[in-house]
Amino acid sequence: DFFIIKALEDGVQVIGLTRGEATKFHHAEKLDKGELLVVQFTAHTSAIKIKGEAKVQSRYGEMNTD
Amino acid sequence: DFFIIKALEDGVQVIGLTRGEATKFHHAEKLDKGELLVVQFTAHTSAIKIKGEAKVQSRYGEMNTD
Amino acid sequence: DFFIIKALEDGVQVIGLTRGEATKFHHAEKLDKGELLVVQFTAHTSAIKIKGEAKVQSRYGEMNTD
Amino acid sequence: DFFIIKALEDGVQVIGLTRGEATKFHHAEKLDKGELLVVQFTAHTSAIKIKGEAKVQSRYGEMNTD
Amino acid sequence: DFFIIKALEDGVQVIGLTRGEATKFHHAEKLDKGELLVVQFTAHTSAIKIKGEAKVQSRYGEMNTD
Amino acid sequence: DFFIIKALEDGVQVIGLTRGEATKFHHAEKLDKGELLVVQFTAHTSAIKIKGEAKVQSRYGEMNTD
Amino acid sequence: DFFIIKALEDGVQVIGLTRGEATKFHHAEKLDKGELLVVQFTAHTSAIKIKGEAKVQSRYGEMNTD
Amino acid sequence: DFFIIKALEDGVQVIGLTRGEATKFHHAEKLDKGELLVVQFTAHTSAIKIKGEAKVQSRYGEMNTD
Amino acid sequence: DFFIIKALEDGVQVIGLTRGEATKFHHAEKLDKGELLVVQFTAHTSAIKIKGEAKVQSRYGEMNTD
Amino acid sequence: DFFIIKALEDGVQVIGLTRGEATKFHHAEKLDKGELLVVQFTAHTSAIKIKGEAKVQSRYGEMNTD
Amino acid sequence: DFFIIKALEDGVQVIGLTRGEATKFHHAEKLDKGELLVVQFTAHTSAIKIKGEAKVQSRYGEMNTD
Ligand SMILES: N[C@@H](Cc1c[nH]c2ccccc12)C(=O)O
Ligand SMILES: N[C@@H](Cc1c[nH]c2ccccc12)C(=O)O
Ligand SMILES: N[C@@H](Cc1c[nH]c2ccccc12)C(=O)O
Ligand SMILES: N[C@@H](Cc1c[nH]c2ccccc12)C(=O)O
Ligand SMILES: N[C@@H](Cc1c[nH]c2ccccc12)C(=O)O
Ligand SMILES: N[C@@H](Cc1c[nH]c2ccccc12)C(=O)O
Ligand SMILES: N[C@@H](Cc1c[nH]c2ccccc12)C(=O)O
Ligand SMILES: N[C@@H](Cc1c[nH]c2ccccc12)C(=O)O
Ligand SMILES: N[C@@H](Cc1c[nH]c2ccccc12)C(=O)O
Ligand SMILES: N[C@@H](Cc1c[nH]c2ccccc12)C(=O)O
Ligand SMILES: N[C@@H](Cc1c[nH]c2ccccc12)C(=O)O
Repeated sequence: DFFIIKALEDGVQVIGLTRGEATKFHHAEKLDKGELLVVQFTAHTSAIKIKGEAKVQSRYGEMNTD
Repeated sequence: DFFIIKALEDGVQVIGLTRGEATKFHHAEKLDKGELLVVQFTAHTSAIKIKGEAKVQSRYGEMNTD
Repeated sequence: DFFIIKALEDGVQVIGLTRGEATKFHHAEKLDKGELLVVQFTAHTSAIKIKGEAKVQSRYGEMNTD
Repeated sequence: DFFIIKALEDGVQVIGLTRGEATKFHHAEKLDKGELLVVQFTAHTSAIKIKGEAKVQSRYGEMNTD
Repeated sequence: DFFIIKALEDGVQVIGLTRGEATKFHHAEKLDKGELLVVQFTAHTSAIKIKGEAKVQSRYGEMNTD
Repeated sequence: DFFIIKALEDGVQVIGLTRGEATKFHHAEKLDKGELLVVQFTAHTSAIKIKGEAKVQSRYGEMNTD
Repeated sequence: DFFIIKALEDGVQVIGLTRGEATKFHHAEKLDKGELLVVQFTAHTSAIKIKGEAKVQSRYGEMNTD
Repeated sequence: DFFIIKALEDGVQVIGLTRGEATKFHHAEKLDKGELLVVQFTAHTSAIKIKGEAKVQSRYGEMNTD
Repeated sequence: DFFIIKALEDGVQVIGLTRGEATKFHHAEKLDKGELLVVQFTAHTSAIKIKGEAKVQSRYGEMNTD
Repeated sequence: DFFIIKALEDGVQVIGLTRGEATKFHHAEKLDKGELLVVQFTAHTSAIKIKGEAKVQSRYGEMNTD
Repeated sequence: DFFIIKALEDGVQVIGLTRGEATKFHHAEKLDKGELLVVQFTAHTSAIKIKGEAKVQSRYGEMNTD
């Protein structure tokens, strides 16, 4: 499964949380307004947090943060 | 399978319960209003509890806590 | 397969029954009104019992206890 | 495949029959009115009998005992 | 694949025929009116015979004996 | 894949033909009017012949012999 | 994949052609009017020829010989 | 995947081309008007040529030669 | 995946390009008007070129060269 | 899963981010207006960033950067 | 997954980019107006660039370069 995140403002963060016993932040990708980031779940990422105004497309349709 | 949780208020908790013979809380991720968290079932997480006001998207559609 | 259980009153119980030759209760997760619990079948759980007033979402749609 | 059984009266029985050369009852879970039980086919259960008034949800839709 | 058999009269029989070179009856489960039996094909059962008045649900829809 | 055969008269025959280099009859199950037989393809059966008046349900819908 | 062949006249032939470098007839099953034959592709059969008046059901729908 | 070829005239040819580095004709099956031939791709056949007037059914629907 | 190519004129060419580090022509099958060729991707063919007037059927529908 | 990116202006960048513990840029492919780039997730790429005006097609439909 | 590229002018280029740590051009197939090229992702190709006027068919529908 993958997710497409479109930043609707500057400074949106897409944060990867570690897979395994511990759950920590391992990477935060910053997006400027209008940029797209397409991400997957991976061997290192089993949870993804999104901060700031963004639109998220997934298998279930769209969901906006605000 | 994954779930998209959108916090509708500050202080929403997404809690991972351990897979295996014992069922305990191993992590509680706190979300502020408007933030999104996308989570999977994993080798360490076989049940997920959600407290506080939130919207949850899954394969079955949407479900709101209240 | 997973199930989303939403408590419609305090004190709802989601009970895991053991997989294998014997069928016993191995865990009972209590939910307060409005809380959600998402659970799977696992190596340890092959039957799930739900007591108290709740809404259950599954692949087959919704079913309410009463 | 799994089945969701909702008891429409007290004393409903969900009976597991053994997988293998012999076919015997290995467990009978009793349900009170309104309770739900979600069960799978497993390494130990290849047939399931339901006695008493209940509603059964499966991949094929609903079926009521009477 | 599984089949849901609902007895419409007392004395309905659901008979398992052996898998392998020989084809013999290995079990006959008797159902009283209103009872349900859910059965699979298994390592020991590759044909199923149904005698008496019953409704059978399968992937292909419903079929009644008479 | 499986097939559901309903006998519309007495004396219907469902015949299993052997899998492998040779093609021979290995079993003929006789059905009386109204009885159902559910059969699969198996390690021993790669062709099935149906004689007498019957209704056959498969993935492709219904087909009647006459 | 399987095919259901219904003979619309006596003397219909369903012929199996060998899988492998050579392509030869290994079996011809004769059907009388109204009889059904359900056949698969197998380790020994990778082509099937049908002679005489018959109706053939497959995943793609129906096709009649004439 | 399989293909159903119905000859609309005598002398239709269904030709198997070899799988592998070389591409040669390994078999040509002749069909008389009205006959059906059902063929698969196999370990020996990775291309199929059809000459003469015929109707071809595949997963994509029908296509006629002329 | 497979493709069905129908020649709409004489001299249509269906060309197989090699799989691997190098990309070269390994076979060109010539078709006369009205003839059909059904081809797959294979261990030796990972690209296919079509020259001349033809109709091509694939999972995505039809596409004509011109 | 793959993505089709069409540049709507000169200088669009499709950036591959590394799979694994570290998340860094490993390649940036530049596109001129009207050019297409089709990309996959791979053993080396588990996130893709798109900068500049472009249209992106995926399993979920279209999404435009701006 | 495969893609069907139809050249709408002479000199269209379908370029294969290498799979692996490095991303380089390994092959550019030139197409004249009206010619078709069907290509896959492969062990050597994990990105494909298309230059010049062409129509591209994929699982997601059609997309034109310009
Ligand atoms: N290196 C990361 C890249 C990544 C994938 N998905 C992500 C989501 C958020 C942040 C980073 C990522 C990984 O393979 O897991
Ligand atoms: N480290 C956790 C991350 C996680 C996944 N799903 C979760 C649900 C709730 C809380 C944490 C998680 C794991 O791999 O299991
Ligand atoms: N530790 C339990 C958690 C669990 C999963 N599904 C459940 C259903 C009910 C109660 C507990 C659970 C297990 O892995 O099996
Ligand atoms: N211990 C049983 C639990 C069970 C699963 N499905 C059932 C149906 C009926 C009764 C018990 C069960 C088993 O793993 O098989
Ligand atoms: N012990 C039997 C139980 C069974 C499964 N399907 C059946 C159908 C009919 C009668 C018995 C059965 C078996 O595993 O095969
Ligand atoms: N013993 C047979 C039972 C059977 C399965 N399908 C059949 C069809 C016809 C007759 C018998 C059968 C077998 O395993 O193959
Ligand atoms: N013994 C044959 C039976 C068979 C299967 N499909 C057929 C089609 C035609 C004729 C015979 C057959 C085999 O296993 O292959
Ligand atoms: N012996 C051939 C039979 C065959 C299958 N598909 C065909 C198509 C055309 C001609 C022959 C065939 C093979 O196994 O490959
Ligand atoms: N011998 C070739 C046959 C072939 C398959 N698909 C093709 C497409 C074009 C030309 C030849 C072919 C192969 O196995 O690959
Ligand atoms: N030899 C190349 C052929 C190829 C497949 N897809 C392509 C796309 C573009 C250019 C060449 C190709 C390979 O196997 O990868
Ligand atoms: N060499 C890269 C090519 C690639 C695939 N997807 C990409 C997305 C962006 C940039 C480069 C790529 C790889 O195999 O991973």
